Amino acid sequence: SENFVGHQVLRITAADAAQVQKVAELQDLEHLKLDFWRGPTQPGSPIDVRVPFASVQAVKIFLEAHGLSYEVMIKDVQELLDEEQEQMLAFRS
Amino acid sequence: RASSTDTFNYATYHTLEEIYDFMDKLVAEHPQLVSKLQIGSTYEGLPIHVLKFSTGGSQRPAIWIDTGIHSREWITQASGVWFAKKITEDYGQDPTVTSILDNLDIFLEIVTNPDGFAFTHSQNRLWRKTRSATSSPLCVGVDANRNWDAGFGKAGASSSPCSDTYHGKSANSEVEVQAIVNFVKNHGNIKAFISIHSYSQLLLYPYGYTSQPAPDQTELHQVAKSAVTALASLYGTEYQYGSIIDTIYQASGSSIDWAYNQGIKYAFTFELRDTGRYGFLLPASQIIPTAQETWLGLLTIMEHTQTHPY
Repeated sequence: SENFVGHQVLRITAADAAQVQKVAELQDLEHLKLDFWRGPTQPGSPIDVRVPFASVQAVKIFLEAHGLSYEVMIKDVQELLDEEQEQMLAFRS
Repeated sequence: RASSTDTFNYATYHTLEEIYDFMDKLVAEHPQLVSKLQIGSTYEGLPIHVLKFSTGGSQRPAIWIDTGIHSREWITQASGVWFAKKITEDYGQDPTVTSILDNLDIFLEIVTNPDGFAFTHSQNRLWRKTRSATSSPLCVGVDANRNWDAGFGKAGASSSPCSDTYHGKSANSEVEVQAIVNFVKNHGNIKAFISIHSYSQLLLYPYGYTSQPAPDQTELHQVAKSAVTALASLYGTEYQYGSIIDTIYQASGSSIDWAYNQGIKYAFTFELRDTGRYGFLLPASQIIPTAQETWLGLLTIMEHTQTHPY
C-alpha cells in the first residue's frame, strides 16, 4: 500500500491574483509530486495541497519566499489513515 | 457482515464488497420498492450497479443521483448508502418522499468508480481516477469527471495522463462514464441529474467549461439557494452556490454539464462537508450528520423537480 508517512496537507491563503499565480506555478512543478485537494482559484479562497515528505521543506521555503501565508491542515496524513483503518477494523471485529 | 440493513453500521466507512452486499440486502428487504440494475462493467471487470427506487409505472420521469466518481471521496459513497436506506425508511412515512416516489423514480449509483474505490481500500487511499490504461506506461487512470462530452478537452482538464485531472483520450473513453451515458440516453426521461462530490461545501450548477450562463440559470440559482438553506437548517453548515466556473474554477468535461446539454434541466453537483481540517479524510463520526444535512438539500431539488415538470 502507498505510504503517506510525513505527508502534510497545507492550507495556503493567496491574498491577491499575483499570489494565486504563484501557487499555480507551484502546481506546475511536477517533480514535487504535489496533490492539490483544492486548487488555486481566486484570492481569499483556501488552497489545500498534500505535500509528500520529501517536498515539504522545498514547498514551505517557496511559500515563505513569496510571502504566501499557510497553515498545516494535516500534520501527518498517515496518522489519519491509520486511525481510519483502526476504526474500520474495530467495527469488523 | 451486517445481517440486515437495520444492523448495518452507517457510521463507518465500508469496502466495495460491503456496500454491494448492503445493496443486495436492501433489495431483498424491499422488493416492491428497490431493484438493482447492472448498467455496465468497469475497466477491471467489476459490475457497475445502480439502485432503482420505483413504485411502479414504466419509464416514469426520474431523478439520477451518483456518488463516488472520485474514488477517494469516501464521505460520498458513505452518504449514498445512507440515502438508500433513508428512502426506504421514509417512503410511506414522510409525505415529501412518498409524493416524489409516487410520481418519479430515483436512480442511485452509490459507487460510480468501483475500480478506483477498491484501489483506495487496497493500495492508495488517495486515488481519485479510474484505473484504465492510458497512453503513458507510467501513469494509470482518467479523471472520470473530466471525461464527459461537454467541452471535452477544453481548459479545466489536463491532457497529461499523469495528472489527477487527465481528461482521457476521448469523451466517454471511460467505461464507467459510457455506462451512465448509455443508461441516461436509453432511459430518456431523466429530469434531474445530481452528482455528489466532496469537499468544500458547495452546490453547483452548469456550466463549468464555459462562462456563458446556462439558459435556466435564474431558476437553478433559486433552487440552489433553497437547497443550501434547507441543508444548513440542520447543523448550520454553510454552503456557497453558483455555477461551477463562477464559484470554483473552469472545469471541462464534467457530468452535470453533459447532463444539462442533454436537456436535463435540474443538473447539480454537491461538494460535501469539510470542517476545514480533514479534506478527503473526514472522520467517520461525521458520516451521518453529513448525509442527514445533504439529504435535506437533495429533497429540495427532488421536490422542485416533481413540482416543476417540463
